[in-house]
Amino acid sequence: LAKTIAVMVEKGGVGKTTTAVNFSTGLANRGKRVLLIDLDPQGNATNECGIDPTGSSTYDLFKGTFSAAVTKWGFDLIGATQDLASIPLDHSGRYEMLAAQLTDSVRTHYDYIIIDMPPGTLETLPLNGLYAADEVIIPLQAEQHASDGVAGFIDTLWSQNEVLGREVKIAGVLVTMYTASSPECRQIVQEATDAFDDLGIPIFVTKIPRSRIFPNAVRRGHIALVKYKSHKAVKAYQDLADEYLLREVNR
Amino acid sequence: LAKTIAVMVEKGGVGKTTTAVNFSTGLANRGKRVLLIDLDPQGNATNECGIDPTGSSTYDLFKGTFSAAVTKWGFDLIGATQDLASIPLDHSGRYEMLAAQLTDSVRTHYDYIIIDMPPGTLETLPLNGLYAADEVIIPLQAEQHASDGVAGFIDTLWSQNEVLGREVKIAGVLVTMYTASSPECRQIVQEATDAFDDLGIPIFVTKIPRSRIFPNAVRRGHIALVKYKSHKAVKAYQDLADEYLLREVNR
Ligand SMILES: Nc1ncnc2c1ncn2[C@@H]1O[C@H](COP(=O)(O)OP(=O)(O)OP(=O)(O)O)[C@@H](O)[C@H]1O
Ligand SMILES: Nc1ncnc2c1ncn2[C@@H]1O[C@H](COP(=O)(O)OP(=O)(O)OP(=O)(O)O)[C@@H](O)[C@H]1O
Ligand SMILES: [Mg+2]
Ligand SMILES: [Mg+2]
Repeated sequence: LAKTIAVMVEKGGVGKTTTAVNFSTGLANRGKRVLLIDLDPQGNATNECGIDPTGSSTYDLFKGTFSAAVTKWGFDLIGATQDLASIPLDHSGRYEMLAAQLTDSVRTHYDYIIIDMPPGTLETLPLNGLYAADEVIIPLQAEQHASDGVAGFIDTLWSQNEVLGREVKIAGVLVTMYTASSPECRQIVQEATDAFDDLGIPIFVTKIPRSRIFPNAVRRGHIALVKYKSHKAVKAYQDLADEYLLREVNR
Repeated sequence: LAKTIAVMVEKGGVGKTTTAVNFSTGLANRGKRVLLIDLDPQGNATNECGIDPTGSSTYDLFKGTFSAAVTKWGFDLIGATQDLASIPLDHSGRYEMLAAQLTDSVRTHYDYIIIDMPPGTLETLPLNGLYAADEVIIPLQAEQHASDGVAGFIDTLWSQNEVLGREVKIAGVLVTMYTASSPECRQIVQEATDAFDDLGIPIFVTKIPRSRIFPNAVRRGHIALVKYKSHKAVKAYQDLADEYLLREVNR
């Protein structure tokens, strides 16, 4: 049955969408059957895939219809439309709706279900994502607010596990937007790594470098790992997928 | 009476907090009486000011107690604590609570009330901020998703104005994290500027350059416009405050 991985942290603009899309691509490149679900009404992941999700949207999914669009890059997509924003209004406080749609029959279809999460304090939509998740990948942008936010989010995850009565595992903390030449970035990453190592929280060895190739790819209408796969910074997402798969084998 | 300005857009990590804190500093530098309200449970603005908001928090404000901390930089702060996250849970669907606390008596105390908003689709906390606002400053990070998000957010603002039955004005769109040497950034900003000019939406002449001085300042525990005010990129926030004040005079 598919493993469901949420790409999640409350801080904004730290690379959740970039990670969800490129990690999905990387897994698909290794022959895995992947479903990407865009849980953000802003629809950034959906736009990056250049797909019109009418009829195969996350809103449809919440309303009880499972339908996904097949992309050219080996993964399927359930994309976000504007009406997804009405779900928290109409179904405030209900957190099990997404999990209920990811039935065993859906989960036999895929090896991995990746969920791109919206930013902000946990409320109806992200909590639906969390309830459906087996694991989370937590992007840690190499800056102070973002790093503090990861520590805070891990605490939140642990108390959510209490509430949920089950354990959402941390697949790993992923350092993103890393400027290796900046002493501040290096210090922030070193401190976070030391703190998480002490707590037994896994951190991916792969770090995603800060590079203009990522926003440029979006501007030009491409998925970075599809169009620019030999670019040093972009390759890091294939390395991430490979590192993740190697850990899977070793469990 | 104070004018209330929300720094607001749904996209994450585009410089809302950096703008709220440095714009407040810039206004205070010109002798204006400023109150900064941190409406984000993540408390990034509060941390940047290095202030413990216990007893003078936004949570206290929602619960009916007005109390602000006086900072060393000429503005007062009502800071965010973790319990602010419980407001949307306990008072879901109530959007007038913040406005009700910003009484005429409070508003005679200040020239400007600046609200730092959380990211994400509009829900209880940001809607409280919007209901309390006279104007919004909309940060536009010079990247595709962020630019699309500004256009979408302006639509959302207009339909909210229908719902509110009053007009929250757009004080201006502020280009942030602008890499002038990047053709992609220049194109994105040009397209946005052309589109908004046609719609009569004001865009600040001042643009905030992308620069490591901003995350470095946060890392080192400083407000950029306080500690690095002669830095070319940081000065832009004083220019922004001055541009805003000049427009005020000219209305
Ligand atoms: N490694 C990187 N280097 C430089 N820019 C990057 C990198 N990764 C992502 N970006 C850019 O940074 C911006 C934010 O990234 P992204 O949208 O993936 O973050 P997010 O966490 O999903 O944001 P949100 O919180 O709004 O959902 C985008 O313009 C993206 O193209
Ligand atoms: N002009 C700039 N150049 C480079 N980095 C910047 C600039 N402005 C802000 N930053 C950095 O970018 C990150 C995001 O900025 P900030 O926290 O102000 O955005 P935000 O919109 O408030 O994010 P959120 O949506 O999470 O509230 C921070 O690490 C900040 O220090
Ligand atoms: Mg995103
Ligand atoms: Mg912020």
